[in-house]
Amino acid sequence: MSTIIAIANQKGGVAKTTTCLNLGHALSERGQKVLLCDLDPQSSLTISLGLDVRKLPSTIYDVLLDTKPRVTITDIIRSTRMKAVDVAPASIDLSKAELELFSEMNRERALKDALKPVQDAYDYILIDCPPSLGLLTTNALAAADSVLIPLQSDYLAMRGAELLLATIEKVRHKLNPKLALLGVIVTMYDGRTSHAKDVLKEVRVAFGERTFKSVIPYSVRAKESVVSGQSILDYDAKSPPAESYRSLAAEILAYAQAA
Amino acid sequence: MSTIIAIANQKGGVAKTTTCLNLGHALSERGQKVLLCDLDPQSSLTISLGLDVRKLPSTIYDVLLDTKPRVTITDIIRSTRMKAVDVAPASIDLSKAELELFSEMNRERALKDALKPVQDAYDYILIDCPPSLGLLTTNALAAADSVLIPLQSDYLAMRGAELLLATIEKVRHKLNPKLALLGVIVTMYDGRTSHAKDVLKEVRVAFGERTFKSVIPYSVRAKESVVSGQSILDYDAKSPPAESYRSLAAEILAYAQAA
Ligand SMILES: Nc1ncnc2c1ncn2[C@@H]1O[C@H](COP(=O)(O)OP(=O)(O)OP(=O)(O)O)[C@@H](O)[C@H]1O
Ligand SMILES: Nc1ncnc2c1ncn2[C@@H]1O[C@H](COP(=O)(O)OP(=O)(O)OP(=O)(O)O)[C@@H](O)[C@H]1O
Ligand SMILES: [Mg+2]
Ligand SMILES: [Mg+2]
Repeated sequence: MSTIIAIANQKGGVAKTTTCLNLGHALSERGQKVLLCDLDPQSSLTISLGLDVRKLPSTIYDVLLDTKPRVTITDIIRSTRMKAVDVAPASIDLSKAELELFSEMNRERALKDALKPVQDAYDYILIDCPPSLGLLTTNALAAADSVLIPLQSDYLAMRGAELLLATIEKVRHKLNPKLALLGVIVTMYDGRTSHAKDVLKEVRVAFGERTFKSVIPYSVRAKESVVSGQSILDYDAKSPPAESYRSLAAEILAYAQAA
Repeated sequence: MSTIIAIANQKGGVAKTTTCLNLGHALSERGQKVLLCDLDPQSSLTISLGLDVRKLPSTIYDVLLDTKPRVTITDIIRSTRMKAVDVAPASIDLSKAELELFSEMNRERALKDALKPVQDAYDYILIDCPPSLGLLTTNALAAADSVLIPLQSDYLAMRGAELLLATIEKVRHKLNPKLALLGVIVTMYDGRTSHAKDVLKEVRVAFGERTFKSVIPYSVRAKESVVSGQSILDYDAKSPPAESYRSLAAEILAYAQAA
């Protein structure tokens, strides 16, 4: 049975997609078989893997909605340049999904049901969420065992976390009693500024134990890696962000063994 | 009659809120009376103005939905520390608005109708949109005369622009024939990196004339100003981002006069 982690935060631009891609690669370096699932209509994860969104025959949109002929998750999964990491890609069509799912039966569990056929094929399934708390993110939270919250080290991002925690609580109460908070990972951290240091302190106070010790530093190499369609672990293996994602993977695996 | 500008981009964290606040202040420095309208459930604009979201008696949510007793836009407007700049605040309730608006009559024009009572009271109304293309952003595009697109100088943000242009075209075709593209403003620009320079070149090729000459530089002072509840023009008046927002306001006013 795979562990399903939703990578979510309705605050935009906090490195959800970057974390999904690089944590996935770091987990595969430690022998885990990983599926990355793109649930964002912007398809940032799919684009970051160098795939041409317009050329994909079918995507997660077709799996979630009852398109004719039926498309299953196995039909859309593709391998990536990373050994032991596959992707379930998205496309722009997904922007229609929230309105179309609205009147479907069991609309919040469309993704949970869609992932069933591959649950035993992967050790980890990481879901990249869009920057909103609509039906797509609700589907991810309903399907997940736990939620990983990337949090940019700035004041506005910190304020958004309250809304997200309230939503997680609601999903746990109404849709998915086992949903746990895996933790908060501070991203794009620039230790030279007192602003980032102050926010990091605040995050550690607010989330305590659930704040990962690993912190992902700000580095333009992370932006450059996207253009080349590679993870930062491939693009610049010894760079500080690559090493931090490896240490995050180690913390998550240690946490799983201890549980 | 005021000019209504929607500040939109479904890509997250590209400085929509920061641009709305600081462009608003820069326009008021040049004698314009400005209303800032927060249409994001995260309420980043409302928070950036130092308001306590939990203490607001009513917000834009109450105006858009037919709550009893009826609340109008004039009931929720508050003044800010900036002379000649008012705000129509948002709160977390707005995250319910997209689903509740779904079955309302004339659902895409709720904001356009809501703003009618104050259209002659302001020279500019700036609408801060959430990072998605759902009913809230559609409402902003249906109400607006033009769209300003903040674009972070990085590859992923550049890819998101195609989806946004397609949505603007659809709204122009079905809801608001006068909707124009005011232009693209490059934000958080770090001129020291070749990545940002390459993206800036690409943006100028893709958008040509519609790329503003002003470019907003990356500066931690912009992040710090939010904590103090001030615009960057107040927090650090001579800083590079403050000066760039002033030059953006000058370009927009010159464009309006020429039109
Ligand atoms: N450690 C880092 N250092 C520098 N830039 C980074 C880092 N991590 C991510 N970025 C860049 O920041 C931008 C935002 O990251 P990303 O797109 O992963 O965020 P997101 O939360 O998925 O955004 P959205 O809310 O739009 O889905 C991207 O351009 C990305 O390349
Ligand atoms: N010129 C700048 N230099 C440095 N940081 C900036 C600059 N402009 C904005 N920021 C910071 O970048 C982060 C994202 O900006 P902002 O919240 O305005 O983006 P947004 O597009 O409104 O995000 P969302 O998609 O969540 O609504 C904020 O922490 C903000 O303070
Ligand atoms: Mg993303
Ligand atoms: Mg915003």
